[in-house]
Amino acid sequence: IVVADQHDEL
Amino acid sequence: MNVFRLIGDMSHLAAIIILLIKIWRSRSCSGISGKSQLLFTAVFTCRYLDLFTNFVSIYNTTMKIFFLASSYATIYLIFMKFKATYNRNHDTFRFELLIVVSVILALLINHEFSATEILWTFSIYLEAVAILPQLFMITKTGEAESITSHYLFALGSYRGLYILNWIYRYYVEGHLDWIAVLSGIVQTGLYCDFFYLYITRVMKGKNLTLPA
Repeated sequence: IVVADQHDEL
Repeated sequence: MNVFRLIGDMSHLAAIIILLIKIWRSRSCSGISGKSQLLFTAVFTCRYLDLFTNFVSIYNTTMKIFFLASSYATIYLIFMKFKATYNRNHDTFRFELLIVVSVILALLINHEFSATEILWTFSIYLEAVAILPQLFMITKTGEAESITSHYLFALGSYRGLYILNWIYRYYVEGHLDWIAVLSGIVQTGLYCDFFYLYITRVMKGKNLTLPA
């Protein structure tokens, strides 16, 4: 499981 | 980008445009909670500060700028241009509480204790509950104009579609952001009653009135 390292969603 | 996220974003975009058109055409913000709109503006402002630090794509940047600009435009219409039509006396939800709780939660539960990350987390928690003043207002007056209910349906569908997007991303990309996922589930859950009324009444051509 990879936790989001950057927020690429709106 | 996958189809769920794209349709979700389009639904979000449609909601914002429907709201602006409703206010502009009727020259009135009657039935709209200024408090919910203030909260959404705070959400976009805190979340999209990364416009200056983090480039994702032209699409991402364009949408962020549009969401920010449209939310400030909505606030301007409600509190300045058409403020005489704002139903202040029905918009009585104590929204300060939502902000305080979201700040505390963001400080306690986040991916990383940094300013930008806490602002992002705060925006996610606040977005989950930002619609409550609007739903409270409808409960209080017992009805909503059909265009307001279309706005709410589009806005509620957006986070619901994002849940499908997160399921897709988990299985296909191994991507999981549990803060966004759990908040998104809460956010979508708050719309359940409304979705039921929308499907059983508005879609059949009736007005959205609450059962007495």
